[in-house]
Amino acid sequence: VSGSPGCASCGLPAMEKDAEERMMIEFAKQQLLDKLHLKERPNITQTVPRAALLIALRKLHSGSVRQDGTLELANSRPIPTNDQGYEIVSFADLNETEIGDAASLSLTFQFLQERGQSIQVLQSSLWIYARSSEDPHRDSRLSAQVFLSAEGGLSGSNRTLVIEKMLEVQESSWHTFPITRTLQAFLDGGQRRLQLEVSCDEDGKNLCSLEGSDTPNQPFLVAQVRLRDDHSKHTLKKR
Amino acid sequence: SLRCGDDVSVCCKRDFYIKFKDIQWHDWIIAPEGYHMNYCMGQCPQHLAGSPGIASSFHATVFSQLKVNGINTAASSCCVPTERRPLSMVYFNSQHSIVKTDVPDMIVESCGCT
Repeated sequence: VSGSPGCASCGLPAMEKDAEERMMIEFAKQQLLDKLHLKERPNITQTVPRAALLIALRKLHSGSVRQDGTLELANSRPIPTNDQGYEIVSFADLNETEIGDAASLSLTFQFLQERGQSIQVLQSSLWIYARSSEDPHRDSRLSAQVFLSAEGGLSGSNRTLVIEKMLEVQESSWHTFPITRTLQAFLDGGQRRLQLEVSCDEDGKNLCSLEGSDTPNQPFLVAQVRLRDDHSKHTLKKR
Repeated sequence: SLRCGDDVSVCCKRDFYIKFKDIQWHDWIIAPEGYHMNYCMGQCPQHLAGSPGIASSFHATVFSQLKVNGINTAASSCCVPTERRPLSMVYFNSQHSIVKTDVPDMIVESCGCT
């Protein structure tokens, strides 16, 4: 293709087809990383159980899940205003989650904010799977509390009640706990590890505890966020 | 908008699809399965300036005014995207969280001459 002078988009000097394809693939990779504000492709070291992943994606309203497990994306809830909107599903770091009938379920979520980036939380909720009581004659309502633990604190010490809810647990099912303000305050504080404790106590038994690290019913956090672009404000001032 | 064939002469859209599996990116990108990085290429001779469909752009308007008044600008017209659409992505970030976002203007749907 012979380009016309002075028109940057009018074609490049002729290249070998393979070389051209390799160059285009590198372009595409770089463009995707730039648009996702990533310096390099994430290195996936720990896998989330596929069943847990599919449950979370279904809750994310990001579309339907085909029979073969691949995802059919549909236009989910529009994130208002500019193009730097995200929906995030974060799984608790299981290395720091107690498994079994501990008095409360302690969860740790890791967040890494880029320097100079501040995030506005539009909406956030914690998804917890509560089991039904083993006693069929028992009241089907269960009191659940979510606490915010001080970073690095021991389970049960120095914690703040975030929300308390009465769950209907006629049968085991998922429940959501709004934590928008808690997550916003956490991110504004520049911390990295959000530690929450969940207590669903029935006669000393925690019905929200994990029954094993590979359970598909892993607790997870969903957040709809938007990047705040603080730099542009400063630029405006300068002008 | 024309779709490029093997021989490219006039401004057209070249389809270019990358499957994430082929570049070993399918472990961290959950959906979609690939990316249509279409692009525009080809000539925009003067009689095609402003066609198709982008007369609304400022550049095209100015250019057609110059042409109507017979002013030879020696400026050339470029083959550029005229329609683009967002790419919805669901992927793992470095903290193994799942992120879903709609990246605007990522897929070129059609091309035209400025």
